[in-house]
Amino acid sequence: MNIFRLVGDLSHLLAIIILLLKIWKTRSCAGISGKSQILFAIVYTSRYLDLPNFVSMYNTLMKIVFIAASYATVYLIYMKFKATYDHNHDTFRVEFLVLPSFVLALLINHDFTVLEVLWTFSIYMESVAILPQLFMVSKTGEAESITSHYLFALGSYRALYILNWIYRYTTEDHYDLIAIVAGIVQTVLYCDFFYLYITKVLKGKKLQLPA
Amino acid sequence: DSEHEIHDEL
Repeated sequence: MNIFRLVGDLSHLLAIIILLLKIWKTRSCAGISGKSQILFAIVYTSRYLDLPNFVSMYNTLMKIVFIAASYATVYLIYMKFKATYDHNHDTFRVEFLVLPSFVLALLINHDFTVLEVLWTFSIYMESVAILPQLFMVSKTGEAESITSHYLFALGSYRALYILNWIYRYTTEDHYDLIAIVAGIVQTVLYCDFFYLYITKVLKGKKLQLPA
Repeated sequence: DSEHEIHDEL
């Protein structure tokens, strides 16, 4: 474990908590893409099937929290507060993300076993899972501040993981190209948002995308 | 290809 990965995981945890609190407190999931949240639930389910393989208390605890929180978020959006779910703007065709990720996982992986292919699928899936949410923000042309804080924390997590991978390569000579390439793609997808967040939201303005 | 090891990252 290193500081980059620890802060990255905590940023990830913070993002998930911000989102849950936003929906729970405002009793509304307006502006939130349910599709992205379903994709995240798929990501954690397919990645953490190795939960029985004990790595550390921290590792096991975080996996349980991420799985539970992602399903809780999907439940809040599609069941409890479904009246506030914005169908009309959450229209990204997720099949164009799921299928290619799965096919790519079958073609490019470290080991052609069920667990490893599903882990690889979760890595590819996670790198594009935020697209429906970013698409929804671009369609509505804006995002609530709390939603942009969620996106900033979520985007920062994988950006910090890139620093973790650099650190691990230089100190432990450990690297995983699949995770690294997907993590770079994932972080690049946030760049446009990061720019808007830093130039607007941090100055107290609302996140307005050029429509 | 890094040899197959368990994934210790989240």
